[in-house]
Amino acid sequence: QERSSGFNFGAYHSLDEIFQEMDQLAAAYPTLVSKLQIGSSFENRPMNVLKFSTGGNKPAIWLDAGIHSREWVTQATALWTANKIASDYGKDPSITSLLDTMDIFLLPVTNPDGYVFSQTKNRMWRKTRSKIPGSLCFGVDPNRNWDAGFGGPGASNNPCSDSYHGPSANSEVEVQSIVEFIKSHGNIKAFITLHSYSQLLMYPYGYKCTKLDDFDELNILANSAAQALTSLYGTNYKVGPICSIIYQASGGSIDWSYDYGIKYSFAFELRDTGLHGFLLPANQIIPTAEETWLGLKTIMEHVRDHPY
Amino acid sequence: RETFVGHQVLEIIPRNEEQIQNLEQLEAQDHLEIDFWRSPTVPEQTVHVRIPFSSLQDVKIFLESQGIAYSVMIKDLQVLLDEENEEMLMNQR
Repeated sequence: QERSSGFNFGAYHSLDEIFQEMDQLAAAYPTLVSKLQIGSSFENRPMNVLKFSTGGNKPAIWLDAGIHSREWVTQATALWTANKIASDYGKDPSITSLLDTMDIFLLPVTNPDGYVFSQTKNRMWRKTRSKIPGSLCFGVDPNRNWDAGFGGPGASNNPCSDSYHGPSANSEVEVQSIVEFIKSHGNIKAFITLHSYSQLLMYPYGYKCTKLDDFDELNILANSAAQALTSLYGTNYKVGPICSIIYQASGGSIDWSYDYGIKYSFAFELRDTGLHGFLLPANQIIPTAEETWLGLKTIMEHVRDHPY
Repeated sequence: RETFVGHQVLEIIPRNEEQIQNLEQLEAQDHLEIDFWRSPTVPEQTVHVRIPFSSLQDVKIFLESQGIAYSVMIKDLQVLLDEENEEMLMNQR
């Protein structure tokens, strides 16, 4: 396969183009990067994950992006990040040491059906595309579908709502595929999910408003990560538990991962002030990815240095 | 392809808990088909909501009747979508 030197990370791309670039990265860095399919979406599109590994069964960090399909800068940031991880290994001592200690799994398009739908039919689509029995409406909000306070406050039981939680926890095959992968891996030490809108860095909980056991550590770490992120372009981030810095929302992924035992569970809401809605101009993709990388790196270094 | 001609995005700043509750009531009105991009949380925190053209009048009247301050953040969403589409086509070329 031809090397991907011509790929424009500063533009939005179709799902096929993203998948092609993932193949290119695996081909360009065969000893470090591989692609694995952890499942298929409702409409049978592959759930493709990039695995960054220097070999052995190491503890790992999970990253996913774009669970709400319309936030295209998220998927674009994930792809830039994939290239950054691959190209910095062996050059950047921090990434080299990280990958010598841990593996990274990156799912750049968590909701592939929604992503395609948002590019072809409805630019504002954020849900999956599953058919809801007994309803004319389609889709479930995949970040209300995890088994963490499922069906509680901050999620809708109306299938036509944008925050519909679905008929049952893990009803969405996209969510179920990730849950099964994390459980079968058995050694995931950090779970980081990338979203976009409002510039926030959050940790559990969202389904309840109680303080978590690791509050102090996660709060200090999240603040350091946000500071690192802000240092590049001055983008202002708010930091805190989901419940207090956004609102109570049940069935979210990082609540599930934390309750499952993954201490370092975080959610980023990347750069988007709202002025452009979910239409962040393409010339902001790379700056968004660059600043996010500094935050991600801060968290990943901490995870590497604080095994548990 | 669904179009968003005439859809507006409003920025709303609720001043107190009562206004937040009013916005939550608004969110529960399914027939309005409004889409909160940033939901009501605490007083003085901005809320962003996309409103279809057909619901604009109802929503604005509701906000004004409750004394809730708002401004138009995006005047016509489809205009932005068309610009974005144009840019994507250019990038593809």
